[in-house]
Formats: sequence, C-alpha cells, structure tokens
Amino acid sequence: MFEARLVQGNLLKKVLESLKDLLTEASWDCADTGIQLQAMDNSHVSLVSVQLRADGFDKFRCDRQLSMGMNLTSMSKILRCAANDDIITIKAQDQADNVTFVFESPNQEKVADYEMKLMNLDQEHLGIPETDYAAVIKLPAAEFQRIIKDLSQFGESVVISCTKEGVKFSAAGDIGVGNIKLAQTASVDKEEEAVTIEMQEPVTLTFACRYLNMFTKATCLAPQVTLSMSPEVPLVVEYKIGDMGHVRYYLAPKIED
Amino acid sequence: TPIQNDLKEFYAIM
Repeated sequence: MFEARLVQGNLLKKVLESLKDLLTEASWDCADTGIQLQAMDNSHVSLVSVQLRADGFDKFRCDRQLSMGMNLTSMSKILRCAANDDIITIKAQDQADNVTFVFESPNQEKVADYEMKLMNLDQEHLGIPETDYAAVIKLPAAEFQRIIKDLSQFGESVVISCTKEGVKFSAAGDIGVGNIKLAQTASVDKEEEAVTIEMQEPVTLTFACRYLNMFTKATCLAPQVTLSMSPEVPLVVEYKIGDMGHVRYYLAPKIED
Repeated sequence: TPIQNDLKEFYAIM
C-alpha cells in the first residue's frame, strides 16, 4: 500500500495551486524515494516537473511503485477542503482505482477523509538532459511575478536578456515598449531579497507571457525563484517546496521566423 | 513575429 503523511499540509495545497491552471490531469508517480510528477500542458509548449522527496514527509510508505492518474481540478477542490494548518495524508492500496486524502486538524479533534477516483493516463514523459545553463538568475519570486504581470500588458512575449550587467525583461506591443532591468544586488541583509546572476555567456531568449504568468502561480510556494537559460533551449523556472522538493516549469522559447 | 516552438523539438519522448 501507499501512505504519505505531510505535517505541513499547506505545501501540498500550494503545489496544486501551482499546477491547476496549467494541467488538467497528470499522474503522480510514487516510489520509495518519494513522489514525482511530470506532465506537459495541452499545447506541449510547457512542461511541469514536481518532486516531493520521501524524507520530507513525516511518514512515508510505498510498498510498490505506483502511478496515480488524477484530475488535478478535482484534486485541487479536495485539497481546498483542508485547512492551512491541517496534516495531510495521502493513502492508496496497490493496484487501487481510488485514492484517499485525510485532513487532520492539529489538535486531532477534526479528521476529514475524501476519496477520489483515479484515472488511467498514459501520458508521454520527456527526457530532460542535465544541462549546464549559460545563465542562472535567482530573484525574489514576488518580484518576478510582478515583472511578468506588468510586462504582459505590453505584448504577448517577453524577451529575457542576461548580460554581466544584469538581467533585462522587455515587451513590446500596440501601446508601446516596456523594459525592466534588474542589477545583481550587492549585499542584502535578507538572502531572499537578493538578485544573483551566474553567467557563463550572455543569453537572450523570447517567451510567451501567458505561460510565464501561469508559472508564477507558484509564487505562494517559495520566496525565491530561479531562472535557468541557455541559447536555443527551454527556460527552466524553479520554485523550491520547503526543503523537500521543487516545482520546475520548462518553457520552449519563441524563435524569430 | 516570433514563432512558438514545441517542447518536443528540444526534449525526446522517453
């Protein structure tokens, strides 16, 4: 059987908030190392990869590899029934056709359980090679969300250009042109507010705003976001999930025709 | 205007 108990249940709630606009259904692949999910959005332009390591759960049992296909809209509705401070347990029998979510209040006075049907999804998995990116930018997640939100008003694409001076986000459209330049922060008292850039070579790529906006739904998960870029390869936008995993979004660039 | 690529042009299906 499979059973995973997460005391910080709100992390799982936030993960679903991070996925539900992009994916309607996906499979959670469970093994003794933890839970993983990889799925492309319907247009195959973006991909989400989630990892929740077993050691991040305060109880984790997975007798046999299990792949649970779920409708994420339904799963999100169920997780919304959990309070932010609830302990969340996910349970399923081997070869099960349903999964149970248990929400316990911290004082154990209230226990709710919701059973959801599982789906048979045979989704394609992509092989993502380990990449040494030309530029890796770390910045406050809220800052990135604000930049994308502001520039989305100007056009449907954002050009992200990284040089040794810093990183520039640009968008152009009918109403005009917007440019936002972020310099690498010298010294900050709080690590989370820093903008750091590790650059091996300058890189400039163009991406669709609508996907970047959907990625920033994960801002609730982590104070920082990491952008990894290399010429002619998809962008990687990563948010940590506590110290137990991550949500990684991959977005194919737009190429000048 | 720039053309959107598909992820499968970059990553192989496993």
